[in-house]
Amino acid sequence: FPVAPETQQQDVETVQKYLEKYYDLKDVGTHIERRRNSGSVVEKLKQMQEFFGLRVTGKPDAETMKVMKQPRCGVPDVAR
Amino acid sequence: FVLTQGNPRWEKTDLTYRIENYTPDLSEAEVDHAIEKAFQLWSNVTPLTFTKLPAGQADIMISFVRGDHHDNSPFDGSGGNLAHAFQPGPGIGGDAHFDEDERWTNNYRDYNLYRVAAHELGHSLGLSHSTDIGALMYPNYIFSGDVQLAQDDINGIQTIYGPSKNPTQPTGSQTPEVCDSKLTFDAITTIRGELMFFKDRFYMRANSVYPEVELNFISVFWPSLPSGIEAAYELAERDEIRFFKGSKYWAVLGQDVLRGYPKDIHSSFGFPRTVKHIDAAVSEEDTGKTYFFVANKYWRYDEYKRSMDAGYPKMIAHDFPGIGHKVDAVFKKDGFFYFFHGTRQYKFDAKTKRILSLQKANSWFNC
Repeated sequence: FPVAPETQQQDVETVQKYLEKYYDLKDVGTHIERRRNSGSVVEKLKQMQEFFGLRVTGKPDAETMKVMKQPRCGVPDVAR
Repeated sequence: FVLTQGNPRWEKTDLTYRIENYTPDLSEAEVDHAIEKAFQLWSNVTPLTFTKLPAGQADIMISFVRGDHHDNSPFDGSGGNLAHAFQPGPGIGGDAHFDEDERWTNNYRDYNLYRVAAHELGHSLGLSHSTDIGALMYPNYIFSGDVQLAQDDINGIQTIYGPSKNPTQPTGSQTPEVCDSKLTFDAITTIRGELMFFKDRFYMRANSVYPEVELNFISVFWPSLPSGIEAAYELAERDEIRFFKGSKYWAVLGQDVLRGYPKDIHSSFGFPRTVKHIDAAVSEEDTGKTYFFVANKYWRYDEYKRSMDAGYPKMIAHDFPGIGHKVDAVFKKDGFFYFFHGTRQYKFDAKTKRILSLQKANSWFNC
């Protein structure tokens, strides 16, 4: 069933924040389209899906969103 | 398991820790106890020792903080990021921070401090996140009732520090591999049109919608159920699932464990006192008859009359020829019985009393 636009927007934000926080995704600026389609988001998303044994699609499907919303351990930023 | 990039480790084995401040969610004694137990998990399986300092700089500094706490990794309010810890090293190295915007508990309510601390201290000692959902070092919070190192965690930490000198060090639980050809099951049941397989602390779920087999802790659905379920069956007309372990059984409706359980199998079903536990069970929706398998015999129970049928127990080999003398698990689907014993699975037609096929126990997982 088509997802309501605001939910879609929330999901994009959730994915972006999760990948920045836990998969060292660099913030690619403000434009939503650039974020969603940028290669690095797809690549990091695949990394995350691979880690959790999900289907590696590079797309924020329902199973992936479910895992992203689960409480978890942080990864402190040692690099910087 | 995964070692932290660069393989950081403590060069000494006698480490110190200090709890800098306390969460108001628990008493100081409860926090001390949770942290002490968490350290014990790791010292039990390595040469490491941990001494609590009342003041001053310790190797591992533990604190409860919220939001931006000036370590370049701000917390995010309740939920989401629960805690983090730094890899071994000087200064902030080894330190563990717990998000004060979470509610910290010492039971199964979110979030159990002992469980999270056990994970964070793994980071403080040099471990990163594990892909093994049964491991303490799995990144997502899952509280399975008891906090114990999985074999994966032990393998990881012993790769860094070696085993403990104590010869009776504990071994850890092994997370089932759904495509392991040696996989066996404790119990299996139908559930609202799906199949659910049980092994140790875990369930496995195969459904047509999502080809990947779902594996997780039984406690994710039913926190109060024990691990090591021995038998389970679905009483479809009441939408109930009944779980058996030892001489007790539980009934659940969806994710709710029904009140008044566990109950005793002898008083509820009329088993003789000689029956100490059930190996397997299955209920036929159309007849209301439930079959209980115990060692080389089986009983038939009438769910409508709520009493055992006369003339039981009977020998399994007599009425289910060819499936052997013991059953680990059984379910009925599309008119056929599926019996499991070890790694073998028998598809059995009760009308003709014939085995129709012999398969691997995990054939339902499309490996």
